[in-house]
Amino acid sequence: PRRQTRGATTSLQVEVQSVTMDCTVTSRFAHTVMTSKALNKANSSQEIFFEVELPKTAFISNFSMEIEGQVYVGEVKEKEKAKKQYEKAVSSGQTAGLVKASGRTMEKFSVSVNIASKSEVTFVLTYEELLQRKKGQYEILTRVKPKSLVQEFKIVTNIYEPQGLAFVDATATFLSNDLLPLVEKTVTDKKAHISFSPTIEQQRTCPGCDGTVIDGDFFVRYDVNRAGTLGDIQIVNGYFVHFFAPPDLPRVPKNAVFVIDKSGSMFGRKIEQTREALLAILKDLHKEDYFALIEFDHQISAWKESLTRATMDNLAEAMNYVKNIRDQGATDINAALLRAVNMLAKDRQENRLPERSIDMIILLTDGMPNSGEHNTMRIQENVRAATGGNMSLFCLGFGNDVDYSFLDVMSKQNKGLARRIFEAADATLQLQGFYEEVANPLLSEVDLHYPDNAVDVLTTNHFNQLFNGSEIVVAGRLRDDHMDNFMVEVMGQGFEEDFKVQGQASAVDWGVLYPDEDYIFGDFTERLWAYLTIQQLLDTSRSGEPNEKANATAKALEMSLQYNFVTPLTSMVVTKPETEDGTDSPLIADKLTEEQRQQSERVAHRYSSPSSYMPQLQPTYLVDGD
Amino acid sequence: PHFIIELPDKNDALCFNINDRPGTIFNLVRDPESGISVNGQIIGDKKTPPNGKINTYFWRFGIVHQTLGVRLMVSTQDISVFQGGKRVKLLWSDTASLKRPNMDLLVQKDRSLTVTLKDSVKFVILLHKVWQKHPYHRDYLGFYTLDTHLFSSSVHGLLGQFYNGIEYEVTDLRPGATPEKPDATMYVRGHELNVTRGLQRDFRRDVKNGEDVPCWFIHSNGNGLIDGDATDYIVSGLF
Repeated sequence: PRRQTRGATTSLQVEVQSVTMDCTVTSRFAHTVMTSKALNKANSSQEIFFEVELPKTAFISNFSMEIEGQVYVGEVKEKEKAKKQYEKAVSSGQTAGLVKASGRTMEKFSVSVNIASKSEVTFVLTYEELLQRKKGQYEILTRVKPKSLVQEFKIVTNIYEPQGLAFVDATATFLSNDLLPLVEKTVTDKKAHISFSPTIEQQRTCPGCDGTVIDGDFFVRYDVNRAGTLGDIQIVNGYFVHFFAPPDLPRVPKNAVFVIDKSGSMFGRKIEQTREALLAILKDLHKEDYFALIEFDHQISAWKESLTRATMDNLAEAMNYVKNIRDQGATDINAALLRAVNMLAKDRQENRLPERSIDMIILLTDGMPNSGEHNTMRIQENVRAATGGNMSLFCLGFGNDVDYSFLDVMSKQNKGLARRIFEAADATLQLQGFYEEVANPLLSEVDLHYPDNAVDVLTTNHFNQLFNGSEIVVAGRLRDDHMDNFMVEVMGQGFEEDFKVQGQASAVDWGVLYPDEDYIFGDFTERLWAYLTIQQLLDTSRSGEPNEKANATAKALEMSLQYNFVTPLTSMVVTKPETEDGTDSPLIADKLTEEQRQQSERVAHRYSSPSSYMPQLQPTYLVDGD
Repeated sequence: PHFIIELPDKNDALCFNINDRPGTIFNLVRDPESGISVNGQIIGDKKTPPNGKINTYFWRFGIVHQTLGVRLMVSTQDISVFQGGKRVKLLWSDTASLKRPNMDLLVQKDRSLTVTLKDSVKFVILLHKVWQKHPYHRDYLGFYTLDTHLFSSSVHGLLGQFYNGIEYEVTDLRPGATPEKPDATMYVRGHELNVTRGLQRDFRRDVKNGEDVPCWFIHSNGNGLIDGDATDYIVSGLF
């Protein structure tokens, strides 16, 4: 959950009058409005650019441009329909795509418009997302790069959390001792207000200079209070949302098999970083945990033939083994995973593992299978059949050559999740960070029940695990708009005993909670429900059963259109004002898929590589003389 | 002749040489679905150079597009286009262009021929002119495929088999015969090969000197990297 922003970009003849990032978070649902206003001071018309970055987990829900009193508003359309306009724009030489991948977590939205002399333009972009709790906190990141001094610059964040705020932190990478006092933070029990608004003089790199110091990341991090084991259920306007992350649950021991790709392509920094991360991860294992190490290239070898308790002596021995992992050979993912599954299954069968413990496989790989079974769909089928739904598979895809969607689908089919690890100096930390997120399971097989006669359309209410520091969120529509209470039951498997809790959900009176607020944003629970439902439908459309996929896609499209969300199935069409030659030019804002992001990074990587000798994008196959 | 397979996704390239007796014709590309084939004939030096090694080069290419009914024969002397029972002959000594509904040809005098066949392929043939009185070497040609995305998945041939990508891994980097050319082990198509890091030249931008392309060199006529061995690609005629 991050935000990233740039204001309207400038030449000397453009005055950026204001840049405002206004984020309102209501019960983790963030609604951000970015506004930028610029004046063309030149004596002729010129192009003015608006570039902002938004989290890849967010959906754009609105975009508009106001030029000389005329407002041009974006319209969300089915992707195929929008594409026709896109093709028209491309054929007339326009750059029609507005959204590009940017870094690991962001997407860049950029648009330009031709503005008459002495005229103003106002851009407004709105997007929404559900903040995810990771390692015990929610995070809002605003990346600001206004590129020039701005008359009125403002970042404002308002947080409304009926559960009460446990802490709120605001920091920024560009904050000097001079700027630090400008961050205003007001936190009351259930509300926080953070603002940062430097004057034009305070933005200057030095007195009289035109450069700006405002260039970097602005973070707001917070968590909510957690009382009671049932979690927090909020009923608003005929919809409800249930946040479940009970405090003080003991962790469940885990049995983790680490499956490490050491094939030739892991050569160099990647294998070094893998060794470093594994050493740190082993140190963090709890003594109740069991673990195994399997390294593979085109051959598979295990440290030991069964899982081993994480005692000090065993960990020391394992660390020595890890220090000697060397890159070599090709990549046989299929055989490596099946070996891990068999090892866990055999140890379970022979009662070597604690009865109440969670079985997981953590695969780290950087490439496509090119030894043994090559067909990724058959590998998915083999692994799914082998695990039989009895263990979780977490996949770490290292670098840009990895087929991330293959790993993503395979993880989801096996009660796990996948994460991309970017090749960079911090890869070790990325690996450790992912491990920390999943290292401490608190509950497994969590079911959240709501009465059928009360709840109509529900998001996923079964979760394979609840991890320490995370949160389960379920939202639903109520059958009766006026219903203000119903029974809730949560069940799961915890350490030593089953977890079961029942309670009553009651509507909260927002007028009492926030008496001074006339309006927060009234339909947020409904939009949170829609956002969550669409995300889950998109997941099903990629990794579900074949018969589910088409239905899920159709339903996700219908809801994206209904709620005006730019998702991978829809596009936002913005028609720019007519140019001097009398043509108007539609622009399209899309939502990138992970594959598109990865592809763009591959290209970016190539162009940025100093050793790159490739003169063009297309591969060339040639034969010539010496 | 030397072959270079550029793999931008991997920021890497593979290369190998194929040599045989002068006069041998090799199939470079064959796509049964689109009906495209490219064959090339090699020629040797005028006589054995002092180092005793006879180099071979491509001097003639035969290109067929069955669906479009086009045949091209490109040699170091001239370029012939056969279509609809007619023949058009172009000379390397002229800059010329030929525009047809299904085909564009552009000859840059004494330098290159660019061919675009509609909805199928784009390639460049370079002419390497050698001093006519050179005691050993002759003129020769280079063949560069520029756009392969419209070929089918069944495309094959010495170049064509790589159009749909190739999976390989390189490991165990170690000192080679010369310090700047380390050896390594390559795992490809189920084989474990000894390969050498080296340079080959791409002459598109500088037809005289070429530009160095770092690549993994596969020894022994590309054995292990190519499907089968080089003799499997020998054909009896240019068309």
